[in-house]
Amino acid sequence: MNIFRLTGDLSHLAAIIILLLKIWKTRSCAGISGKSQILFALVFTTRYLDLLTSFISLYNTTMKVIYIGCAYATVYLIYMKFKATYDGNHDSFRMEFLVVPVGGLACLVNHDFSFLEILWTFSIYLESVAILPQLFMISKTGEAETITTHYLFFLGLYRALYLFNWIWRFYFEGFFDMIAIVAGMVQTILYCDFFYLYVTKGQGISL
Amino acid sequence: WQHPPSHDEL
Repeated sequence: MNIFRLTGDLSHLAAIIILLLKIWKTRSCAGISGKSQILFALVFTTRYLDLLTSFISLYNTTMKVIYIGCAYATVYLIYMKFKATYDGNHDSFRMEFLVVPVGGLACLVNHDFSFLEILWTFSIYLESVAILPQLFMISKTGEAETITTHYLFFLGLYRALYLFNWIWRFYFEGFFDMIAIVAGMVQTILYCDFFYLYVTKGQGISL
Repeated sequence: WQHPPSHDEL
C-alpha cells in the first residue's frame, strides 16, 4: 500500500458517498445517469467475486463490501425509491454499446483465460468507460448540479491517483499490470475535459 | 503472457 493508492481509494469512497448522500438528502436523482450507476454496480460485482474465494486484507474486504453495497443502494434509489425524479429522457446512452465490445475485448486481451480472470478484465475495461453515460447526459442537459461535479471530480481523481500508484509500484516493487494501466489511462483521459471545466468554472458546469 | 498478477488492488 502506498499514499497514492490510499488517497485514490479514499477519493473513490468519497465520490460514492457524496453521490449516495446527494440522492438520499435531496430525495432526487435529477441529473444523475442511472445507466452509469448500473455499469458501476456491474463493475464491482464482476471484479469483487474474489470476495468469495480469497482474503487479501481486512481493508481490502471491507472496502469491497462498502463499494458493492453503496453501488446497489444507489441503483435502488434511482430506479425504485426516487424513480419519479429519474430523468430517463436525457439518460439515453446505449449501455450495450459499451458492454458488448468490452466483453469481447476481455475475452481477447487478458492475462489468463480463466473465468475469474476474464470477469476481472471485463470489469477493468468496463470501469474505464462506465462514466460515459453520465458525461453524455450532462452534455445533453448542458448543466450539472455542483454536488454532481464534486462527485465526478473525486471519481476521476481516484483513477488518476492510481496511475501514480502504478508508477510507484513499478519503481519500488517491480509490479505492473498493463491491462489495468492502459484502462486507467483511458478512464482518466475521459475526465480531462470535465477536469478542465471543473477547475476553471468551479461552480455548476455547463459542458 | 505474464503470469496473472495477483489482483490485490480495489
